[in-house]
Amino acid sequence: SQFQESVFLQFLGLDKVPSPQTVQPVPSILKKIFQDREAAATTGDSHGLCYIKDLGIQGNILRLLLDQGRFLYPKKPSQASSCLQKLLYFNLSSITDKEELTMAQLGLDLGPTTYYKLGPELELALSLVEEPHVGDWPVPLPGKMLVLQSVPWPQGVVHFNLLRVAKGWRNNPWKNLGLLLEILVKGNRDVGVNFQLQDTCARLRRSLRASLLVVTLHPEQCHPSSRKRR
Amino acid sequence: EAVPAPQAFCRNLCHRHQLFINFRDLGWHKWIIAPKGFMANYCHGECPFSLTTSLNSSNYAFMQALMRAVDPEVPQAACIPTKLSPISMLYQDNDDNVILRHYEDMVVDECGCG
Repeated sequence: SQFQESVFLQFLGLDKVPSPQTVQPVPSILKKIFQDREAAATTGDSHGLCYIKDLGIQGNILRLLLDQGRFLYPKKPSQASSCLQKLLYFNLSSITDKEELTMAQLGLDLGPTTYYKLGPELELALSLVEEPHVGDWPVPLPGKMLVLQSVPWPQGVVHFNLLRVAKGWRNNPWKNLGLLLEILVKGNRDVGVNFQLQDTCARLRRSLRASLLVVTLHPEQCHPSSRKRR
Repeated sequence: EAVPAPQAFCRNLCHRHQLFINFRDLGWHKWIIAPKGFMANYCHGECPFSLTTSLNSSNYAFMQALMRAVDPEVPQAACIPTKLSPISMLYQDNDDNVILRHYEDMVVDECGCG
């Protein structure tokens, strides 16, 4: 029966029975799409499974990829105002060659009250890592800057479109060296604020969660006739 | 004039039966987040030649039944799903990623002889 199970798992697109280490929270967008599909199934309306109305894009497989990166602790921060640095890494290998990437959205959960009552504003910088990490150098060299934006408080999840970047990683997997996330403090700081900031940066380090919502379209499961007419 | 078929005979004819797939029974509840299970159903029953036309049969089943009348070695038409529908599944993979995708032909909606 184990053999038969593995055959069926292959049909589901899995190599073996998954054994997740921790139960991940399901993002509300995935919950809603799932519930809408269940409701459509009960009414016998199974059309439109290859168009995701909530996101306004074509696609039939949604994956929430978890960040497999790590926090960086440079001996000399790149800037005096650096609050934290993290290497973000997303493994796209589960996406098969036949699938067409239609969306890649980075979600950074900064925690709901991270910046509550925080004096200075923070700035978020996201850059592509383009050079392989060599030797004892603790921090990879940042490449092309993708995002540089202020982050006002209070915060929740901020999203960034990484479709072009993810397409590049899929075409050249060896180029997927991750992303360098840096959170900086804007403006001058006095001693009191500096103390508060250390606390904030430590809390931010604990609460920061990164994920990549990837949507793909499998052409064999989505025939042109079943696609939504524009 | 139609002759009513015996009750026991009707019960044996090809039709859809209820089958609930409970992922817990398969041990899959550890990685499938939702649904917990689904009504998959199955087809079972006889496809006698005399009732081929009334049992949602395909043209092929009709021809097979005709051939069987000529050559008894030709097997009787089988009771099979004639209409299937997909379900969506939300699960976690080995990297703890959360995945939502739909799978075709998971639920038997209608049965017939084919």
